[in-house]
Amino acid sequence: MTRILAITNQKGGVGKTTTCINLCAALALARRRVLLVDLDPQGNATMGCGIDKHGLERSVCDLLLGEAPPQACIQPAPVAGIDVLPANADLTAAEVALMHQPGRERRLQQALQTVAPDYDYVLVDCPPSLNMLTINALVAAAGVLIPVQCEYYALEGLTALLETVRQIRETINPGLEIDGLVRTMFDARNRLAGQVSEQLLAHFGDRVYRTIVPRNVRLAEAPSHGMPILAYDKGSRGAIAYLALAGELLRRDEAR
Amino acid sequence: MTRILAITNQKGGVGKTTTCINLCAALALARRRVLLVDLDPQGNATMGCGIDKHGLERSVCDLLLGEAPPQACIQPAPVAGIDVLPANADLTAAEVALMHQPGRERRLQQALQTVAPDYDYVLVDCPPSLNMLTINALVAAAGVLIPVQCEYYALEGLTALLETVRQIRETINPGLEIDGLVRTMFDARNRLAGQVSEQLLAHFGDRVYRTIVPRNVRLAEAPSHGMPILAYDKGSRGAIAYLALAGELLRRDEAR
Ligand SMILES: Nc1ncnc2c1ncn2[C@@H]1O[C@H](COP(=O)(O)OP(=O)(O)OP(=O)(O)O)[C@@H](O)[C@H]1O
Ligand SMILES: Nc1ncnc2c1ncn2[C@@H]1O[C@H](COP(=O)(O)OP(=O)(O)OP(=O)(O)O)[C@@H](O)[C@H]1O
Ligand SMILES: [Mg+2]
Ligand SMILES: [Mg+2]
Repeated sequence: MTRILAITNQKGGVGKTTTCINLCAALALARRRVLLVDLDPQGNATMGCGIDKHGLERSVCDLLLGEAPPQACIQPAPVAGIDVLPANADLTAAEVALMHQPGRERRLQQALQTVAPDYDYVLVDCPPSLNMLTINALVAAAGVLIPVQCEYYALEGLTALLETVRQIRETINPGLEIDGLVRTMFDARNRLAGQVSEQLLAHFGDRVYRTIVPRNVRLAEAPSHGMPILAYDKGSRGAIAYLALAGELLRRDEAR
Repeated sequence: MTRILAITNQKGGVGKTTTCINLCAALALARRRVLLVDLDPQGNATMGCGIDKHGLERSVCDLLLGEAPPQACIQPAPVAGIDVLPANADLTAAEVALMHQPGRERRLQQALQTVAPDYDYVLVDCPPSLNMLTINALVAAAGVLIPVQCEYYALEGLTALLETVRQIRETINPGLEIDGLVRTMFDARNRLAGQVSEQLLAHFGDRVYRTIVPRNVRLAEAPSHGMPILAYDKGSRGAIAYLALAGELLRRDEAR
């Protein structure tokens, strides 16, 4: 049974793309069949996987607007061992075009129906916004994985995100649940991170993944080489953290 | 003559809000009259200035939809010595509503016309997206100040931003120019930051501000106390950097 996860948080720069790429690569290492869907017009997940967003013949934009089937858009990532449904800036125009179409919230859900069974996991990288693209991801997904930088603005923004998830569950996607919160870019030396982390555990309890992703510059270097951390520097603290996160995710799913 | 600046970069988490709040506060310390406009539905600049976004009677959303004049929306920040046009999540609905209105790109420009003359500087904090809200800021502004985190995705995204600025200048706002790029969250210990910084200087030359804002945890702590860094810890490296940035901005404007 394919599990579709939306990697989302409207707060910018909290590690959504980094988590999406590296979790996908770690799940592939655990012999799962994985599709990464890039739903951000920035196309960061596309570039971070080594696919040139400027050279795409087909992208997720074509898929959402019904102009091409998923098989025509999906391509293998050169190194990561995963498939990618790539994105580019055309997605900005798609977002506006979607506004006027019937069933606009369900476009991604419908488009993925034929290909999802080919994969064990489909992870969707969302833009930093609660817009029609993120809503499409929340409608298509069974679970929401929320990367959280342990700082004030990221914590403060969770209420709005959880409210949006609740609304989607009550209206369009009753199966949507919070898969978990992941603490990212964690700097154990600073007191603020520890305080915010405690607040997360107090509020969300078991829904907070035990694995904490530390701040590790190798994670910021890897995308400029177009590869996940596991290919760029598999002994780094960042690589170890994402392998541990994949392990924890798989254990949770088996216990489900 | 009032100078209106849009603080923008569609890459998330690069220090737009932190730069907007602290640059405003530093300009106020230099006895300039300053208005901060929060144009992000996250309302981070509003909260970071000590104004509760959940308790607003009027917000920038009312202004954009023509439901209230600016004087009814603007309130003084408790500590920073600036005025604030606050935002909350209603702004997400305003963005969708704006799509269907004539002259939608000029709403902010028109709304600010009556109040802008009361200020020396108006700084607009933008959301992490090239959407109708950011376009409104680019149409209202004379200059674009671009915070750049010295990492791969932030550098890679500049092309799309500069292209959008060029399009706005050629169609709706011929006076729009790049005020400058500011290197933020700079960690001198890591090689990547140095490499990206060199690429910025090579591409943009004098348009890169000489002042570099270092990574400094006090900047991340200040917003949870609802105050700018100059009130929270005026001796910190973050406070010194934003004072220097304000000084550089004022010198550039006098030479204009
Ligand atoms: N654990 C980490 N340690 C160090 N750097 C990191 C880490 N995780 C991510 N980064 C870097 O921090 C920046 C922000 O991360 P990323 O782009 O993944 O966040 P995002 O939430 O996807 O941003 P956006 O909101 O723009 O989509 C990137 O430059 C990335 O390389
Ligand atoms: N120089 C700095 N040193 C340390 N932390 C910083 C610095 N500048 C900003 N921060 C922190 O980094 C995070 C991101 O900064 P900020 O929210 O200002 O970026 P942004 O570009 O406005 O994000 P968004 O794209 O969500 O609007 C915040 O938690 C902020 O407190
Ligand atoms: Mg991203
Ligand atoms: Mg911001």
